[in-house]
Amino acid sequence: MLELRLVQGSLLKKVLEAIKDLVTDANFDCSATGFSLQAMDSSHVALVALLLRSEGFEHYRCDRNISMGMNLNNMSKMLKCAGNDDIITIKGDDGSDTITFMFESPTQDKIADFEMKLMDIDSEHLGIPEAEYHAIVRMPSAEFSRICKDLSSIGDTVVISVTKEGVKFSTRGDIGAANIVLRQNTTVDKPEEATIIEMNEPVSLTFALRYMNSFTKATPLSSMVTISLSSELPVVVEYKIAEMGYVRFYLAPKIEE
Amino acid sequence: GSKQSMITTFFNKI
Repeated sequence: MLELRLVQGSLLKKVLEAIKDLVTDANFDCSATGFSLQAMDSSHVALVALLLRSEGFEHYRCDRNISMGMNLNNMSKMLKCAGNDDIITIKGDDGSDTITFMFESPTQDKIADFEMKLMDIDSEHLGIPEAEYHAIVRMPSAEFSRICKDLSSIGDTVVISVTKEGVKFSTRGDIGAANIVLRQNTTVDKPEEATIIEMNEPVSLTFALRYMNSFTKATPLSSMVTISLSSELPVVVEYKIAEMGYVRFYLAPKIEE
Repeated sequence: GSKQSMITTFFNKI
């Protein structure tokens, strides 16, 4: 028996919009810790890890650890039928091959049930090692989204370099080249407008912009994004989900041949 | 030129 009641149902809607273009089918894991997912894109270049902690739900009942295979496009279709202010409850019975999403309007005058078929997914779970990152950049998520979008009109890859001068995003393409440098800026009115750069060692890595642009679909989840970089390791692009958890995207770097 | 690496090169299956 599974029953997860999320008062801020819009969070789940936003999570699906953030990941459904990257991953087609995925197993959602439910345990005492929370509702989570780990999945790779079809080419195994990027990985998404989601955690919605049990404490963030108004009601959280999960009698035993369960893994439920879902088609994210179908799940997104169903969640789009929930209003932005709706309370969403996820319900499942042991041994059932379906899951039910219940949407309640804030005034309780409309209650809808959507039943979705589950699927068997043979997915690989990867162990993500704890890493010491050479540099961690915290910046407004909208700014990061803008940079990725702007650069992708010039080139296909972005070089992200962190030095003591700041963080530089560079690209090069047939029509020319572009460099965008952000300096640390903590003298802002609101903390969510700050750019904070922690650097232990200078680092420079190259990534495919197509994936970065896909990650920025998580922008509505959080005003800030954290980008953690280490030489020859996948970058981590993290969007925190208010008081509940996170969506983390890992992207393998492009390596010089 | 540069080559796209895979995530499975860095993280092991568990």
